[in-house]
Amino acid sequence: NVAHGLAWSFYLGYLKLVLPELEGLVKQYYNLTGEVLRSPRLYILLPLNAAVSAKLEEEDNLVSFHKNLPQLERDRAGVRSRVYKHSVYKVIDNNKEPHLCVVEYATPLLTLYQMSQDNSAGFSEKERRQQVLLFYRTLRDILESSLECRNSYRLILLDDDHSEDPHFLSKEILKH
Amino acid sequence: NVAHGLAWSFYLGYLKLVLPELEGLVKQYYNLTGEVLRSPRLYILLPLNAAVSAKLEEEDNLVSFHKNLPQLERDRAGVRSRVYKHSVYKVIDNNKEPHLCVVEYATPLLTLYQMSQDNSAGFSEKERRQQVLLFYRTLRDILESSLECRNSYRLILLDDDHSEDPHFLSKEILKH
Ligand SMILES: Nc1nc(=O)c2ncn([C@@H]3O[C@@H]4COP(=O)(O)O[C@H]5[C@@H](O)[C@H](n6cnc7c(N)ncnc76)O[C@@H]5COP(=O)(O)O[C@@H]3[C@@H]4O)c2[nH]1
Repeated sequence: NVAHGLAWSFYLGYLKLVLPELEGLVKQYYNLTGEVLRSPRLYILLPLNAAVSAKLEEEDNLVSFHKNLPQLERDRAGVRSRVYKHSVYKVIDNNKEPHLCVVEYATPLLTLYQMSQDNSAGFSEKERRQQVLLFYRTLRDILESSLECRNSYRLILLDDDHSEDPHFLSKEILKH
Repeated sequence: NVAHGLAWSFYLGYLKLVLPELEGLVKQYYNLTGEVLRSPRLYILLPLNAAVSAKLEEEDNLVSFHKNLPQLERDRAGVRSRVYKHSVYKVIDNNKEPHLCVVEYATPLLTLYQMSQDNSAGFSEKERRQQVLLFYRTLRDILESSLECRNSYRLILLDDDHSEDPHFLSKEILKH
C-alpha cells in the first residue's frame, strides 16, 4: 500500500527530524526578526485531491510568502549538510489582520499525484483519493503515538468541495 | 508494497529533478575548483541490508568527504527555495590514486531500515531484504525508461557478504 509506506517515510525521514527542532527554530526566528508567530506548530496541508502547489499564494491571495525559518543541516545517507527548512506565510483574516504561520503541503502527496498521472506506476486517479485518506490516517496515528513530535504540528485535511471559494485555504489555516 | 511507493517517490520527488541538472552542476564545480570528476554521474549506493551510514568514511577509510557540489534551489509544495545538494567524495584505488566521485546512499532505504525496527510499522527484518531488492528493481526499471535521467546515474547494489573487507565500498564504487 503506497500511502502506508509514504506516511512512514514522511515521519521517519522528515517529521521525526524536524518537529523536535521547530520550537528552537521559532525562538531563533524571533531573535532575528522580532516577529511572533501565531503558533510554534508546523501546519501540514493535506488536499484530498493531492493537488499540491509549489507556492501557497497560487491557491489564495490572502496567503503570501513572508520569510524562511532558519535552516537545519544534517548529514544524511552520504549527503553532507543536507538542508531542511520551513517557510513562514502571512495569512490575512476576515478583519484584515495578518497572522504569521509555518505552513507547507505534505510533500508525499505530490508523489501520489504524479504516480496517478504515470501509466507505469500502476496507480489510477480513482485510487488516489483513497490513498490520500489512508496517508492522512496512517500519519495521524503515527504522530499521535510519537513523543518526539507532540504538540509541534497540525494536520489540515483540505476538502476539494470548496474549490470555488478563493479564500478557502486562508480560512482553513486560521481555523486551527 | 512499501518499496514500490518509495522507489516512485525517490524518482518523482528527487532523481527526476536533480539528475537532469547534474551535468551543469559538475561543469560549475569545475569552473569553481578546477577539479575534474571521475564521472558526471550520480553513484547511488543500495546496500542489501539497508544499513545506510550518514557518512561514507564510516564504511571504508579509503573514502573521504571532499566538497559539496553547488546546490540547487526549488519551490516545492509550499517550501520556498528548498535546497538539493550532492557530496563529492575522494576514493583511493589499489595504486593509491585518488578519484573524485558524486556518491550517496539511496535515502529511502533508511526508511525501510527504520520501519523494520518499529513494531507498529508492520514490517519485519526478514521482509526488509526482499523490499530492498524490490526497491532496486523498481527504481532500475523506472530510470531505464526515463529520458530525462539517461546516462546521469549508476545504481550500485551492495551485497552484505563482504562486510569483513574494510575496503569493499571503495572497490565497488571504482568498479563502475
Ligand atoms: N517538505 C519537505 N522538506 C524536506 O526538506 C524534506 N526532506 C524529505 N522530505 C519528505 O520526507 C519523506 C522522507 O524523505 P527521504 O529523505 O527519506 O526521501 C527522499 C529522499 O530519498 C529524496 N530526496 C528528496 N530531497 C532530497 C535532498 N535534498 N537530498 C537528498 N535526497 C533527497 O527523495 C525522497 C522523496 O522526497 P520528497 O518527495 O521531497 O518527500 C520526502 C519523503 O516523503 C521532505 N519534505
